[in-house]
Amino acid sequence: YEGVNTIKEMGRSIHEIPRQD
Amino acid sequence: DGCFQFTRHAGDVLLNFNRLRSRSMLTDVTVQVDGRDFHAHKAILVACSGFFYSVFMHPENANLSAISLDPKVDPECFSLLLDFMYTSCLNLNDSLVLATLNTAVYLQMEHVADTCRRFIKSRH
Repeated sequence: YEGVNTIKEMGRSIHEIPRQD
Repeated sequence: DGCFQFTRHAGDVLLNFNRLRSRSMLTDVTVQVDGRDFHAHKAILVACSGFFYSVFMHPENANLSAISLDPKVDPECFSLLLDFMYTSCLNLNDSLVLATLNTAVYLQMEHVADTCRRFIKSRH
């Protein structure tokens, strides 16, 4: 998805499911 | 305006799927290999393996909750390939690479099979 005005966001994108609750 | 491309999204999603697997959450199939049971998500299996794609794309198989593989499949190698599906890391070593190659061919994971072949060639 390489558009002309694509800004690369290097950080985490979604929540992290824990190994256990 | 612009598109913010989250470069690590694919990895974050796959890591979450592996966390779900490790907690047997939302797993919808048990793969039985020579007496060992592996809980997994059909969608991941189908996305990564031509064999599972051909099995679960048949409507009569879509609701299968368990599947037994051919007894010739080595559970240790299946475990390695299942981990690969959920982590993108393929653990190869001299003692298991040939069996892993055979298992990858059985599961119709050709790119992994090619990597196994290159690993074997590099060793000789």
